[in-house]
Amino acid sequence: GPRVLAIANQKGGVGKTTTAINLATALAACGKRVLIVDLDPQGNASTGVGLDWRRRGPTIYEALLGSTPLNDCVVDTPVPNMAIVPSSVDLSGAEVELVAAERRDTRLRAALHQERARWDYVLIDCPPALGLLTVNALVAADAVLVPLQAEFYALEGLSHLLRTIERVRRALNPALVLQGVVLTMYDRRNNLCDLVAKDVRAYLGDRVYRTVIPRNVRVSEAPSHGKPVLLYDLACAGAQAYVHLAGEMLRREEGA
Amino acid sequence: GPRVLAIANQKGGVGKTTTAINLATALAACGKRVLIVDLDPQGNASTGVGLDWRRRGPTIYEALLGSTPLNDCVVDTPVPNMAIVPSSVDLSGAEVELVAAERRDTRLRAALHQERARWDYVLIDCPPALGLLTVNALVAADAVLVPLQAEFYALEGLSHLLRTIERVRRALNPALVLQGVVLTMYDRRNNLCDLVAKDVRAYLGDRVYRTVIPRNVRVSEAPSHGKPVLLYDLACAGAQAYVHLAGEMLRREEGA
Ligand SMILES: Nc1ncnc2c1ncn2[C@@H]1O[C@H](COP(=O)(O)OP(=O)(O)OP(=O)(O)O)[C@@H](O)[C@H]1O
Ligand SMILES: Nc1ncnc2c1ncn2[C@@H]1O[C@H](COP(=O)(O)OP(=O)(O)OP(=O)(O)O)[C@@H](O)[C@H]1O
Ligand SMILES: [Mg+2]
Ligand SMILES: [Mg+2]
Repeated sequence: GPRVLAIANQKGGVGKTTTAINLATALAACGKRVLIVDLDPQGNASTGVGLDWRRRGPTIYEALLGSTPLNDCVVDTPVPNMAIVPSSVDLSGAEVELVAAERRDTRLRAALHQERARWDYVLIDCPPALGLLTVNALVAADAVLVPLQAEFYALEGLSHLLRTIERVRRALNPALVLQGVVLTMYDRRNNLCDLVAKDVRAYLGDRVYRTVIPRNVRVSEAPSHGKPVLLYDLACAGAQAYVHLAGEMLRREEGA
Repeated sequence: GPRVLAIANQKGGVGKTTTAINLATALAACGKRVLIVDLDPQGNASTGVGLDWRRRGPTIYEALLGSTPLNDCVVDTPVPNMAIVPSSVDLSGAEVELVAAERRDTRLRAALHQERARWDYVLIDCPPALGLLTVNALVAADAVLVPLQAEFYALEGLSHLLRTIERVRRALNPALVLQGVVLTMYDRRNNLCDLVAKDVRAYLGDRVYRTVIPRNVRVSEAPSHGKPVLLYDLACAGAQAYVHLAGEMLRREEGA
């Protein structure tokens, strides 16, 4: 079956969506069949790959509630080998609706289970919280990839995130591991970035990717064109960094 | 009673906490008595004013559940005239706990109601979501201040936020208004910022503050020293912008 990765960090604005879209695109460019699951009510991943997701048919919301098989929610993207299960504004109500429901933690895992054959990788873009949606992603995942902005508040939340991953591993998903931490929006001229990077590497060692994603304006321009930055401007530093990240990730996975 | 402002935006990392802390500090410097309420389970506002909030006594969690009067949760900060009700990691469980509870939307308003006399302003730092915690803030607030990063994804979420404010106004809090939108982390060299700023001003007119908060590394350094940037480096562009923002806000409020 596919390798399922949750792209998670409760700190907001650290590059989860940008990493989900562009890592998926780079993996697809290497010939892997990749499915993105947009589990964030904001729907940024859906917009970022060019979908006008608000007018669409079934979404991740229907798949979670079990009313539509996940297979029927999958939509192609402009990137060959890459598809997406789009978000829905109804997702922000799903937290409240699922609280009292049966099997509330394992719904995404069950929905993905039907999809096993078609994909090599599934990347789940998580909302900025450790609520029921992110727990569903951690239960469904084989591993967690943590985008981390090299800033003080982002570093502060890391230990809480690692404790949550550990709790889910013990209670609901014994196979769950930390795939790695990737530093994002890194500005070499800014001392703070170097300090945070040094701290994180001291804390987590080689679970921090060597590849660092630089702050690069082309990355933040790409979503307004509905394209991953790899399609918008492959030569820019941001796109190249995501290509390197995919390479490093595949080496880790295949070496594991 | 005090003027209660919710600092809200479901988009992550747009400067909600930074705006709550530094606007509060600037208002306190003008002689206003200001209370910050840290409604985010991440607790960044508590850390940003120098609190070691994980070892403390009662928090906003106890005040919301009604087990402790809000008055007993208030902690002084190093800034004269400014105090804070600290966050708690238990807050991320509060969403689930409050769903089935009585009066789940009005708990913060009820808790603040006891506090009327002591403060001129109450600033509520919201988590990056439109769940029960943010709804509590919108129900308790007189007005909403929306920090907005001049980026595509942040702009995309704005209409959803405005619709949510309107829904809360109609159903739960008829007095609620949009205080204004403040552009944050603005980089004048980046075309995207100008495009987004033009879009937002065309959409919302003078509900967008003239004061723009520039991207300024001193602002992101200040939290690691447990200080608002106004204390860390008052002369820097970021701190000065927050001083101007407070001035513009007071003129709007008093002119209203
Ligand atoms: N390497 C980069 N260089 C410049 N801008 C970036 C980079 N990565 C992401 N951004 C921009 O920073 C903002 C935050 O990134 P993104 O939305 O991917 O973070 P997120 O963690 O998914 O946010 P949320 O917590 O709201 O889901 C976006 O406007 C995005 O375009
Ligand atoms: N004007 C600025 N210049 C430079 N960095 C800034 C500025 N404002 C905020 N930051 C930094 O950007 C990051 C995001 O800001 P902040 O944490 O205040 O946003 P937030 O909206 O509260 O995030 P969340 O959605 O996680 O609650 C922080 O690391 C902060 O230090
Ligand atoms: Mg996102
Ligand atoms: Mg915050």
